[in-house]
Amino acid sequence: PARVIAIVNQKGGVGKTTTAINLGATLAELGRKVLLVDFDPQASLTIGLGIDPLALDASTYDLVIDPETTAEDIRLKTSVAGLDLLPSDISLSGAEIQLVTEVARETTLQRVLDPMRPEYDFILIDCQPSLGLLTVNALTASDGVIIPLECEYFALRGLGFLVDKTIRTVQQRINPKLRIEGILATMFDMRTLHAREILEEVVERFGETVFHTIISRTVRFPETNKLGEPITTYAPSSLAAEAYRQLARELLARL
Amino acid sequence: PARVIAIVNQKGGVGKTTTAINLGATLAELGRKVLLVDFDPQASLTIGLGIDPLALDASTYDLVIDPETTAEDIRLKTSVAGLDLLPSDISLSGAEIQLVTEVARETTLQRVLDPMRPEYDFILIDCQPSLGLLTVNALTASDGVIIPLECEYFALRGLGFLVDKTIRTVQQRINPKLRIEGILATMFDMRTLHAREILEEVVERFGETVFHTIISRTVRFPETNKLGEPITTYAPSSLAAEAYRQLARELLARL
Ligand SMILES: Nc1ncnc2c1ncn2[C@@H]1O[C@H](COP(=O)(O)OP(=O)(O)OP(=O)(O)O)[C@@H](O)[C@H]1O
Ligand SMILES: Nc1ncnc2c1ncn2[C@@H]1O[C@H](COP(=O)(O)OP(=O)(O)OP(=O)(O)O)[C@@H](O)[C@H]1O
Ligand SMILES: [Mg+2]
Ligand SMILES: [Mg+2]
Repeated sequence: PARVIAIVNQKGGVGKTTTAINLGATLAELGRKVLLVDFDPQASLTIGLGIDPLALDASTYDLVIDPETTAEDIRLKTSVAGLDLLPSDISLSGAEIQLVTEVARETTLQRVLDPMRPEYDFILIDCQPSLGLLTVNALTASDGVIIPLECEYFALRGLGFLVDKTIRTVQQRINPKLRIEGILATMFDMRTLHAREILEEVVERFGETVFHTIISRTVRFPETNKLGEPITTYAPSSLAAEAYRQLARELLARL
Repeated sequence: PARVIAIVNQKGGVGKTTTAINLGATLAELGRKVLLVDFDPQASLTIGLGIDPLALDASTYDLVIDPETTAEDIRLKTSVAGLDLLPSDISLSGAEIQLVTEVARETTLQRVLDPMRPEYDFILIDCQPSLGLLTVNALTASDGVIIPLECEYFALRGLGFLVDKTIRTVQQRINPKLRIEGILATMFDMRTLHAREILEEVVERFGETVFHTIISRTVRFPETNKLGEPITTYAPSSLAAEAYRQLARELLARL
């Protein structure tokens, strides 16, 4: 059955969605069956795969709030073979407050994703920039966590809390199998001393937990968002596509 | 009394905090008395001004949750003359759920900021990347909104919802005086066609609401975060500092 991986960082704009799309696409290229789950009301993952959230009949909101809705009901095919999607829309922003008083609220997503596990090799969950109940649901449903990190100071400051508080608390109280697959340096600009210094600090503190793969900053990624396709089909022979292929291989080697 | 301005965009990492710090600093340079309010549990604004959130006795969390705590109790001086701060820390992440059942929950921040208005010319509120109750509180407490926008596709897609739904609903139901001061293009890279195309689209749709000032992408800004000071003291004669000085002048001219 599938390995479920949450893509989490409460810092905004660090490449969570970009990693979900492109790691998903490169794993599919390697013949793995992948399900992407958009767990952000902003629905960037859904938009980034060329799907209009306003045109959806149902989304991950219905999945976690309506007992009648199953993952099968909302699942969509994407333009990439072997890569499916559970889309979201802005209604998901209402889910957090509605879940607060539910019994076993943290395991809501896990319960509705479980039926999907036999059909896939990987399920990747794209999270919103927050450590609220939706993100805790994703961590509870997951076997592993990937933490995209832009090599900038604010993201570095937030990393300690994410790893030592949020992830550790979920491991200790709800999901002991959860482990960190790796910290991924994204939007990396080799030319700036600042980025190199931050990366050095991250490697010093987290050692082998940091992926050897580094994703450099390139305009190729924003261009793909507008076209609604991953880097592997937009610019298949680019360094950008190769970087996420390397990440997919490194992830498989770590399992 | 002060003009209160919320700095809002639900898209993460678009330059909200950077704009709060540096617009605050450039307004202070022009002799205005400015209060910055950190309304994000990540506390990037607090960290970016060289203050350690873990060392605080009280923060904006206490301000909105504890009736005994006043803005005066938590107010700090910064390294910049004329620029004060209401700091935050991670405990603020608990406020949203605690406020849900409060009577007149949307006006909580407005009520505790009102006593500060006579002492300042501007109060700038840095918001988290979400459109939840904390951000609605900031919009309710404000006279104006500044929307930093990275010229990338996901941020553009979210802009319509922010302007036509969230801001409009707050204007219609709670705060009719609220207006959009402007949309600010940030992290702009003149060399990429993608950024220029997105900017063109924004100007086409929003016209004069878009500030003429554009903030270009430069490593100077991440460097300032680590040192805990604004661009005006770190690199006073840089293009980066000049860009925010131009924004301060343009904002004053629009009032
Ligand atoms: N390696 C890269 N080089 C250049 N741009 C990138 C890179 N990775 C992502 N981007 C761009 O940066 C922006 C932010 O990335 P993305 O939306 O994936 O981050 P996020 O962490 O999911 O943001 P949010 O916190 O809002 O969910 C997007 O416009 C994306 O195209
Ligand atoms: N003009 C710029 N050029 C280059 N880097 C910038 C610029 N403006 C901001 N940055 C950097 O980009 C990162 C994100 O900016 P910032 O934290 O201000 O965004 P934000 O919208 O407040 O993020 P969040 O949604 O997490 O609160 C920071 O490391 C900041 O230093
Ligand atoms: Mg995202
Ligand atoms: Mg911020």
